[in-house]
Amino acid sequence: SSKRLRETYEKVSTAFSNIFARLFGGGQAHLTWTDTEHLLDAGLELMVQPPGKKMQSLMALSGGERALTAIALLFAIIEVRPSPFCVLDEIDAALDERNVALFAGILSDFAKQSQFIIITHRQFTMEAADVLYGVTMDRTAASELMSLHLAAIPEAAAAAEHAPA
Amino acid sequence: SSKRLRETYEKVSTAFSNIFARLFGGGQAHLTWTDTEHLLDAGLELMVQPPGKKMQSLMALSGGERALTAIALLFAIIEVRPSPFCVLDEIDAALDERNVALFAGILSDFAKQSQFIIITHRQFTMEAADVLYGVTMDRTAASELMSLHLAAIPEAAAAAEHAPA
Amino acid sequence: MYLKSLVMQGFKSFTNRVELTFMPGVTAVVGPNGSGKSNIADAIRWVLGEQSIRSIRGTRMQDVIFAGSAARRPLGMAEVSITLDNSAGRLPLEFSEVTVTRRVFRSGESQFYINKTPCRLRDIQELFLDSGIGKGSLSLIGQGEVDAVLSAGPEERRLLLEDAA
Amino acid sequence: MYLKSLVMQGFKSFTNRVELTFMPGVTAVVGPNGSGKSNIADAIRWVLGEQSIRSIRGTRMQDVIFAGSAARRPLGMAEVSITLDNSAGRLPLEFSEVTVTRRVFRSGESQFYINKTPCRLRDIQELFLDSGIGKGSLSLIGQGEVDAVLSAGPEERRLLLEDAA
Ligand SMILES: Nc1ncnc2c1ncn2[C@@H]1O[C@H](COP(=O)(O)OP(=O)(O)OP(=O)(O)O)[C@@H](O)[C@H]1O
Ligand SMILES: Nc1ncnc2c1ncn2[C@@H]1O[C@H](COP(=O)(O)OP(=O)(O)OP(=O)(O)O)[C@@H](O)[C@H]1O
Ligand SMILES: [Mg+2]
Ligand SMILES: [Mg+2]
Repeated sequence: SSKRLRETYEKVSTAFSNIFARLFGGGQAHLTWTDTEHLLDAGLELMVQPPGKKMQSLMALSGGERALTAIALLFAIIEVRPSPFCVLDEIDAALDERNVALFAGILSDFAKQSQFIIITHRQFTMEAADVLYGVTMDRTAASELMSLHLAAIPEAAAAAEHAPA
Repeated sequence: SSKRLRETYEKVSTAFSNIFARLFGGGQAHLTWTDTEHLLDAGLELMVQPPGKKMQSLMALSGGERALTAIALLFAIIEVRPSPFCVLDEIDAALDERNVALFAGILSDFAKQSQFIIITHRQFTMEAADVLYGVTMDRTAASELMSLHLAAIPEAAAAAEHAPA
Repeated sequence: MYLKSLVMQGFKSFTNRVELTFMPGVTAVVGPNGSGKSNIADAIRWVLGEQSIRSIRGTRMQDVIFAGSAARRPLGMAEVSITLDNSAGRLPLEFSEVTVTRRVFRSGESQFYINKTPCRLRDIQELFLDSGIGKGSLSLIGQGEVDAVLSAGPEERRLLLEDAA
Repeated sequence: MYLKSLVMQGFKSFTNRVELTFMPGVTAVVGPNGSGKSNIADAIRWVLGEQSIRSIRGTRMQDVIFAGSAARRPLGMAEVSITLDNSAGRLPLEFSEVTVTRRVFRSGESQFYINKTPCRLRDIQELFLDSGIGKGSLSLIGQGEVDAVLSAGPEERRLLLEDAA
């Protein structure tokens, strides 16, 4: 129904602005209707302003800024209608170290109410995990699974191990 | 002309197989014609077999395996027809630490004959650079450029600097 | 409702029986390129009733069966079981714990079970329809898909909001 | 032929005049998300005659002019100059060094120069046509584009080979 959609919109839009500002360390983001009369036929536009910059279309954003904005929208929707669990495959790939750390912070907070299964290569994200699984492929091309403990996986150690001679 | 295309194909196909085997530490890859009679109307298929695995379609490959395969094809074409310079924007994003190190090795070798401008977040790729530029955004949202020296940029230092309190 | 465990046997690169146990909070899955991490995400999608083989990187349903390798023969069957805690009654079943199992054979024949009772694929799909997982929700984000939240058109974003409403 | 320098002024986030000097070998560009790295790649594409504004993340040609920020006014013009060593005669000009300059104003008016001589856009495009850079070659790979080499259809791959022939 249109009324319920409007209520959900209000909550998601507010959550989106808040989470965006948290991830970007400021700035503004709005979810706006293309047609404020007939919501059920309308579309949702995203207006985004990273801190210090001008309000801009998504197109001008950098790869990392787009990923962070998408993450903000994703978590805004999760906040309003929590999913029983969420499976996320490398959604932190485009983020720099600083943004991955902020993402890991948000993930930890949301994990108090929702369950997340996240595939990642990033250290800060791994450090936010309660349970860590390592997957490797053996010589016969069969995948093996191992339970891991965080002390065993510092990225520097992994990198050193894999650096070519 | 069809003859010249066939000759180019032979060279690229051989280079592709060799570079693939180097990046994957083995395995095979072939560039094959959909129609071996009428090359000028035909298409090129990629048949790929990572070491120890079966020959498979590109679809089954992982994100990192796809990126590494694309890099092998890119460098095979550069080897056969060197470009005066190449501008590459984060093509190493999907690679794990080990594969980035192998990619950086190939990049160094090819850089003896070609010039590369590469945007990256990855340490091994940075270490392959002869010249390093750092880009940052100042408080007024203007981009600033700095010449950097490798000792100044270990990713661990950058991460430590940016980790939230 | 939350995920308790996932068991895979013969599913893609998981030739041997493998079990992941999940806790509330964050479970991170790490490992090298091509090791099988995204295959785990595919297994979850598949056992929840995904019918688009393309969305799990295959062309025929049998593609999810371990296809063999240089050192191993192909298998004849793939099976995945997912066990969920249902003590909050979010799934429309009397059980406090629900296990869904999906199997496919080389012949293309499939089998489906809910708590060991044989059922049809659509029973599984309907079971999860209003649970907030699977189709239409943001609960399963595949590799490289996070940007789609932004590149999706305005109408598609409204649909996301409608699902959350 | 190789790249000697790139000068940007008022181009996207580069409000101030900025000059990059290139050496043969590898130049790496690093920095946080949204700092301006891909804008440098866009500047190179633009000054070489790119006419699809969409391929440099804009909607109108004036979008490449610094649009202002919270703390700065928009500028009225964007200018990029690229200087190449032509001692091998790869570009069809008598000069051993070639500088190409492109400017655009808020009005939409554009100016083009080759070694300070005014020219038309098509003169620049034709200059680079057989050089192996720009359209049709793999010499400029944008962020997120490396996978396209693989997801491109078989006929598109044959076209890449034809360009290399
Ligand atoms: N039916 C199958 N039988 C055997 N192996 C398979 C099958 N389907 C996929 N694979 C293998 O699984 C591997 C891909 O695994 P996956 O996509 O899970 O990797 P990943 O760990 O996510 O890697 P990345 O970090 O690069 O994303 C491929 O090498 C592929 O050969
Ligand atoms: N015309 C313009 N005027 C002012 N700023 C602009 C203009 N066009 C783009 N920008 C800004 O440039 C920034 C994007 O820069 P860019 O894409 O180069 O980042 P990046 O360093 O590649 O980041 P990432 O690592 O995330 O890919 C955006 O924040 C955008 O606001
Ligand atoms: Mg993967
Ligand atoms: Mg970028």
